[in-house]
Parts: sequence; structure tokens; C-alpha cells
Amino acid sequence: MPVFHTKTIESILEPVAFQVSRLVILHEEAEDGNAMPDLSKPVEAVSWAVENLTKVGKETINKSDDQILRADMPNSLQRVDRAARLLEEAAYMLKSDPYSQQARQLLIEGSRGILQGTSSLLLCFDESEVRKLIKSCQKVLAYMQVVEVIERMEDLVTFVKDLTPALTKVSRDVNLRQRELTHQAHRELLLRCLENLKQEAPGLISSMKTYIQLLNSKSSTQHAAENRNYHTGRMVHELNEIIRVLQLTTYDDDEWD
Amino acid sequence: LRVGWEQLLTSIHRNINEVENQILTRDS
Repeated sequence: MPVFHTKTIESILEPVAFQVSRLVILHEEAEDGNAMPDLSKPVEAVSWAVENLTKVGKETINKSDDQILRADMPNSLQRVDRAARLLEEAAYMLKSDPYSQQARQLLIEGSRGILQGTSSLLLCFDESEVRKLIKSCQKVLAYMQVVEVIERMEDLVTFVKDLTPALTKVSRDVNLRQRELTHQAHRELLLRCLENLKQEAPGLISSMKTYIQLLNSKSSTQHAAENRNYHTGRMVHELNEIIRVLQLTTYDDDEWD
Repeated sequence: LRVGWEQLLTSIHRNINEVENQILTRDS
């Protein structure tokens, strides 16, 4: 079962997570009292990278109009920054005492801290991406709310003109998202919803057209309205299902198990 | 352990750069 729910996050964090856990085990088993090497240079490189990351992160916070991202991201950046300080402290201590147990402990804490901080940063960004996708779905859901009031052919034309790009965007972006997910069941759910949406959309337009034609010829519109509402209901269901699955992580799924 | 810590710090360095790239890519 994958730990990280997107392939990007997995590819960035998994190698480091593996190395940190391996070194923690090695450290716990290390009773030989070997001297630690001078780690000043690699620690300095890490500090420099963290400084850059913090700068880029702050610029992103200032530019973003996502209030949740703006609230969550500073904590993640601070966590990375604090962890870098621990690594610096460890490197400093090792210079005067290469056998220092405290320095080894700080190295582990710092490494873990950077892993947790970068993980939290990537999750902040990922959640923000999911919110953008949900917003696109909600836009289409809003169009579904006006279906019942469309009674003229020219209004239907405008409706289709507005709906088509919004639906295309949902289809394209959700499809890209499903490719990013590590959890097979979530990928399949999203693909199924997209397929159902694609099948329902022409049916909805056609049923709206039939309803308007019957309305114009003063015939009974009851069945046509029911048919149209059925298609609207299907579209709404699929969109809500997409929104639900987009917010799932592997962890949620394990919890159900 | 000698190689281990240096390797880990190199990985952490790469990890931070990749996170920064992610931020820049998504931000653009």
C-alpha cells in the first residue's frame, strides 16, 4: 500500500524517507564509537537550499489567493527552517567532538524535521491543487442548477456554449489528476465518473432540446422534464462523486478497511 | 555510517531543490 498518495510526492519523498529510517536504525545499532566525519560542507549546502526554498515559499504565499494555502504554508516553511538549524548545530558540535552522541541525535532530528517539513509543504500545495479542481467541478454544478429554467432555444445555445469549456476543463484536469494518484482504486473511480459524465452530457442537452420543442408546440412536457431532470441528476451525482474522490487519500481508504 | 550521513545530506539537499522546483512549477 503506497504511503504517499501522489506520484510526484512519492518520487520526491520516498528516497529520503528510506534513507532517514535506514540511518536511524544504523545510529541506534552503532555502539562501536566510531568518529563522525566533518559534515560542515553538506550541511552548509542544505542550509543554503533551505534559505532558497523559504524565499520562494514566501513569494508564493504573498502571491496566492488561496487563503488556506496562505495560512498553512508558513508553518511548513518554519519547520524546514528549524530543522536546518538543528543540522547546523550538529555539524558545529561534531567539529569539536566527532564522537558526540548529542550531535548524532541532532542530525537525526534535523533530517526527520526536514522530511516532515517538506512533506507538509508538498501536501499544502497538493491540497491547493485539489481545491482548484473542486472549484472547476462546482462551476459545472452551478450550470446544472439553471437547467430547469431554460425554456428557449437561444438560451439552450448559450447554455451549451458556457457548459462545454467548463466540462472540458473538468474532464482534462481530473484525467491528469487521476494519472498522478498512486492509489489504483481512486484512479479507477475518477475514470469511471469521467466516462459517465461524457456519456450523460449529450443526453442532457438532447433532453433539454426535446423539452423546449414540446413546450413550443404546447404539448405535454411532463415526461420530457422528467427525462431532462434524470440526466441532470446523473451529472450532479457524477460531479459530487468526483469531488468526494478527489479529497480521498490512501489514509482515508485504509481507515475504512 | 560515514558514507551514510553524507549521502543522506546530499539526498536532503536534492529533496529541498525538488520541492522548490515543484513550488515554482505550480506557481507559474
